[in-house]
Amino acid sequence: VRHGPRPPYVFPQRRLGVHERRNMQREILAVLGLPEPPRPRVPPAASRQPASAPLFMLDLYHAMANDDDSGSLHSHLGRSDLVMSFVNMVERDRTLDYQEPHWKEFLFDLTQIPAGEAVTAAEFRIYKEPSTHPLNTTLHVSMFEVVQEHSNRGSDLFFLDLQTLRSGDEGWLVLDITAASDRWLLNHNKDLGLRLYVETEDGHSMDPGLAGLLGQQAPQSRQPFLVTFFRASPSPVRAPR
Amino acid sequence: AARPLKRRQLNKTTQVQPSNKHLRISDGHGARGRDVCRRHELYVSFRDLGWLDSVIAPKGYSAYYCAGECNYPFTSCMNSTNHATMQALVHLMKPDVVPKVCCVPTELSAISVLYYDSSNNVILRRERNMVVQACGCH
Repeated sequence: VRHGPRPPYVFPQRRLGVHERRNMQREILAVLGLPEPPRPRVPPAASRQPASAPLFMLDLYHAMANDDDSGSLHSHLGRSDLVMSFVNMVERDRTLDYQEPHWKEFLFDLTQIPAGEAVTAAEFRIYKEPSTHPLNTTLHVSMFEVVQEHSNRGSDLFFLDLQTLRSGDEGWLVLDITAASDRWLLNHNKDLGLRLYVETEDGHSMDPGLAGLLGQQAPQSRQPFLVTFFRASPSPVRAPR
Repeated sequence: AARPLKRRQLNKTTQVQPSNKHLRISDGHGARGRDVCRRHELYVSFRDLGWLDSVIAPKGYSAYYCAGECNYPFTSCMNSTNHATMQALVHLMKPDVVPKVCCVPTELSAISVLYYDSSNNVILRRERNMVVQACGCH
């Protein structure tokens, strides 16, 4: 037992055991905000081609790493601490053999959304190829959130965004779905349903596939995906393990 | 009033075990002698942390750390403050009462990490205050 002033605590000088070092490594990953090392991922052969989400996120990474908040690549990047892309989805179509309107629906698994992060923006990205029928006409693409489905009548929908483009246009179509984020933060165990409609200039519903919008059958580099930008809440004091 | 402190062994510094391969360290002068407060290399490798399978970029990053003496008088590169100068002077007069000034980070920056989560979603995370840009006596 020592009397008098206690010397400042000095970390014991001894070699750490394997278990202790493993705990230290986990603690380092936790400080980095990274989850425990997930199971080693061996990507299936099909996914070894460059996929759309990683390609897009790699561009964001370079912009964020170079502190390029100029908004040239993405206006929300500067205010974001976390950007998540969601690729796990189920696609449902209601097209030719039903009466109008035609739609394409995407169900996203959002269980990986972390708690305590505020959504600053959310986008649905889908690739559009040039469409030839009808040729060179204006198309209105609208996106809704499927709030509630009913067996005996149509689903309850919540309007999210509307984009107007030409049938011959090609490239990534970005639809703003930020307005849907309030609901999914309350219950992200429930899949997020996004429904896409396409109408021609004279108001006729059109099959989104015929309009050139690619769904899950698209090549890897043109698969649709979701991107969500989060702003960390004031960093809570992180309790060490 | 500050409680008198036992004089610490000045040369004995706490170092991370060089054998920890995921933290590659070069401290320049080692424990050889009085090294002025400055930034030292500390590379954190995701491969050695067993995380490389999931990380798309980067493979690791230079975190650096601050170490070295903060003895009066301070030179300009020691990034000190009026308070640090005052504390260093009082320490010279009353070493048992007031501790030495510390060599600490004075400027930090963020890192970005791009990785797959367990559901193959791609995540981009900016973690603030992870890289030492400058050290100073405070």
